[in-house]
Amino acid sequence: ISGEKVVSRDIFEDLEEILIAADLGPSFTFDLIEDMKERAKRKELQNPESLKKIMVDNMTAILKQSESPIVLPSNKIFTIMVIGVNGTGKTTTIGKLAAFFKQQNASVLFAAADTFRAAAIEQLEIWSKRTETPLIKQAMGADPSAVVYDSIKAAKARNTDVLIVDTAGRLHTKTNLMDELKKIKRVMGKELPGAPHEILLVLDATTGQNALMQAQMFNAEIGISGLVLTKLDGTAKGGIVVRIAKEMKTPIRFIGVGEKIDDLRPFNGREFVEALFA
Amino acid sequence: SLTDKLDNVFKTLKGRGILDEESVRIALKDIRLALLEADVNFKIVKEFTEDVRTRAVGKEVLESITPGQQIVKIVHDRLVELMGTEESQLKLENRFPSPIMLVGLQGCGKTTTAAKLAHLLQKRQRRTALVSADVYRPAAMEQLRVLGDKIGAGVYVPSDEKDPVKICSSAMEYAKSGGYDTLIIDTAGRLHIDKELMDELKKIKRAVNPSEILFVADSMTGQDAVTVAESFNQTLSIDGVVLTKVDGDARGGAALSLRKVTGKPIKFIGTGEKIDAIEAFHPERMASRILG
Ligand SMILES: Nc1nc2c(ncn2[C@@H]2O[C@H](COP(=O)(O)OP(=O)(O)OP(=O)(O)O)[C@@H](O)[C@H]2O)c(=O)[nH]1
Ligand SMILES: Nc1nc2c(ncn2[C@@H]2O[C@H](COP(=O)(O)OP(=O)(O)OP(=O)(O)O)[C@@H](O)[C@H]2O)c(=O)[nH]1
Ligand SMILES: [Mg+2]
Ligand SMILES: [Mg+2]
Repeated sequence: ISGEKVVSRDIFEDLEEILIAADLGPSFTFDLIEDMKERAKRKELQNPESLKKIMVDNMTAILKQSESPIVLPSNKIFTIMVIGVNGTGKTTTIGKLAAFFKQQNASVLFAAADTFRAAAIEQLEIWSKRTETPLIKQAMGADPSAVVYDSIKAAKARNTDVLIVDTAGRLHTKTNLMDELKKIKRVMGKELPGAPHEILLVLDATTGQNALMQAQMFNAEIGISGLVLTKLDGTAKGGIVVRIAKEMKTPIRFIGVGEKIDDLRPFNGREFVEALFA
Repeated sequence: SLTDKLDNVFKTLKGRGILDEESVRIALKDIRLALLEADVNFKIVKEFTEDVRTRAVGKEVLESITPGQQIVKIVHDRLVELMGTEESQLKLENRFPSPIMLVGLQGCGKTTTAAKLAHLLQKRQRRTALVSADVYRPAAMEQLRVLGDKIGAGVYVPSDEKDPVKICSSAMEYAKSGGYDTLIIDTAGRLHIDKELMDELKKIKRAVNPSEILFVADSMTGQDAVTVAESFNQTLSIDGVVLTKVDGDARGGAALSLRKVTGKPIKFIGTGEKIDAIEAFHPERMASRILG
């Protein structure tokens, strides 16, 4: 009889380790485990398999609420502003997105609004060639809002379906850089009512608890309507998005699983949780 | 704050002359939580809290501070001790050129750090050349060239060689004949689980025989820092770590994880995007930051 109780205590420790190792964070992990114990008690389940299933189902249910793909409107320009801290994979994701939307027969246009970082424009230019996506750019050092202004004009002139704006990586703690993003957003909205229709925050799966801060602060400063979680082809699990999904309910649009053009997948909660426990 | 939480643990246990077993056990719960919230790897947290437990239990409660402050001091000092080192100097031998190789995951800041290091070494009167062995990332070589030109460092640009190993050997020739005493090699970001690309690093190491191999890591890295660093270290036997983006608000627990799992010192921190945003690593500041 006490044998079964001991087994349950091991499963709690095992599950705690898996979740913490996956970057869910200690307090959120604690909450999930308490919730699981509660549900298990109600259902009078004690064996490890059932407990794990309760956990998996609960996490999947949390993520299901964030399963919400981008739906392109017909006959309107859809504008996407891609933001995030340095090096998370924004520019690469934009290249992949162009290929993705083209498969849906949408026409795409790029705005090279990272006018700051060395060779940022050249990098996007190569993706532009790879995906046959026209690119609106200015010289390095130009005002990003000016590039964005030009790109909206161009999108209207060409009847583009999807305009994707690449921005420079920036830490959410830098007020002047967050102000620059706000200005870009304002300029877009002024030139095209409703723009930006999607503000996509790109998060790196190797990031720990700071990803929650990033999501909260970018959301507070400029608002985010979707997330992309990149570099899931590595060994990091990106578990922090479970907490982000629970607390912010932000749609997770895609995951990045590599550096090539087709390494982008629509987000699926169940697959994500299964990979986390794999 | 952590000190307030710990003071709370101890205020119900007043009047004891020593830090007793039970109060320390309870205090360690809060310490464990703080370290995990700071992204220290959970296995390392386990070892570390046990280490602190043996150092704290039985210690006489000091007059001048609260027991909570005393435990925090024990933790803080131990963190500093574990992360501190006198060997945070670059190993630059009397070879011309002395090669420094930068390695790490995608997007952690290698290319930017390469230029920052070149700039730092120039200030120390070293003639530094740069080479990008990144034949994969769009405009990677252009990125290093732009940065190198900005600081007047020699940048080796291959004509159309596509083999990173050959590029590095040719860059050594270029640096030698150009009278450079240092060559900084920027490699492509890669996953530690990509066998082919990890083998590529081994080949570059064999061809060039670096004086210094630096593992570049993002300071906001979570639990995975241990797995990644272990792998890079086992493959290459790194000499040190550069922790980047420390100008953010990540607590930086990866610093402790990296130090513990590789045994190698953190030599520099990246503190911004500008070319002079690189500093020597200070364990006291990092320890305070990790403890929040
Ligand atoms: N393995 C892997 N690498 C990725 C993924 N997405 C992007 N990368 C790589 O991450 C690195 C950084 O990608 P970028 O697209 O330049 O990132 P960024 O956010 O635009 O960077 P900044 O503009 O400098 O802030 C590159 O080496 C990419 O190839 C992914 O899903 N998996
Ligand atoms: N805020 C801040 N940004 C940094 C720091 N170091 C690098 N960056 C930024 O991080 C992003 C990625 O830097 P890169 O130098 O391209 O990174 P990388 O490791 O060479 O990337 P890959 O070659 O794709 O693997 C760029 O936007 C840099 O400006 C730092 O210390 N602080
Ligand atoms: Mg970019
Ligand atoms: Mg690079």
